[in-house]
Amino acid sequence: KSTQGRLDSFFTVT
Amino acid sequence: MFEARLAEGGILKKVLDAIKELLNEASFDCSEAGLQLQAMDNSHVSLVSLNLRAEGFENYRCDRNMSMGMNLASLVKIMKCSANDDVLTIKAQDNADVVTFVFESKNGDRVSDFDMKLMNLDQEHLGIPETDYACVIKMPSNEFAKIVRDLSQFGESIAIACSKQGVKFSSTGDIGTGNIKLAQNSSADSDDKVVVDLQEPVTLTFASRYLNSFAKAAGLSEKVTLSMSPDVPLVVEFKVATSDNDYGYIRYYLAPKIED
Repeated sequence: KSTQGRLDSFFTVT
Repeated sequence: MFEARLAEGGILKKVLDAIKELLNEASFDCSEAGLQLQAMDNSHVSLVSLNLRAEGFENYRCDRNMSMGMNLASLVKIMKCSANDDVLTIKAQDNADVVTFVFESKNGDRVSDFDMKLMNLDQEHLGIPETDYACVIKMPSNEFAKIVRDLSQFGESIAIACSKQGVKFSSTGDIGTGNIKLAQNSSADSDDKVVVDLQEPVTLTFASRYLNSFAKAAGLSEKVTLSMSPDVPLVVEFKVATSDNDYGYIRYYLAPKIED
């Protein structure tokens, strides 16, 4: 089973 | 004052086709360097980064940086009013609340213009760190599109495994499993070439739906580049180019699925 990752956790919000 | 003249207006149509499934609205940032767009889809799973260089335009003028928020469905409607070989001019006054699209037929005897209302969009820019990717795969874009389309019939996810042997795309679902393996082929000058630049083997799993949306950009470029590293977003890059002009690129970032 896998869950979809989100970009916010990889990239910083500027 | 912003004014940009694109000799092949059809390029913008293709770009729109390549982003409209992912984004409902987006800001086009105009600067001296060109037109840029960076936006995430609503669920923050994918990001589109479009760069159209000023040099790619026949004429390009941008007196001051401005951000034009556009509803993409509206833009699609306007672009439908043009022929693929129309010359397109995009223009806007400083601080304007509309942007104007002018289409001129190749022989010059038909000119149409359309104003579109601009939107105020809350911009949330993501800082994307420079990354050295563990594997970089270069392959024909139509092959990528077909693989993604074929495997999407099987499951919601597609695993991409890159190793010394080549690249394997796999998907599993109710009807069974599909695997498509591509060997590196170095046949010189071949357009069908698959090239893998590998630092270390990587396997990541991604949502089929997004990969399918990215594949809509295959009409922009004959090649696509996939860059992967463990536990970081996939980058899918298409050059926006014709045989005699390099317009820039469209890059998609996609967060991988995380094993529980």
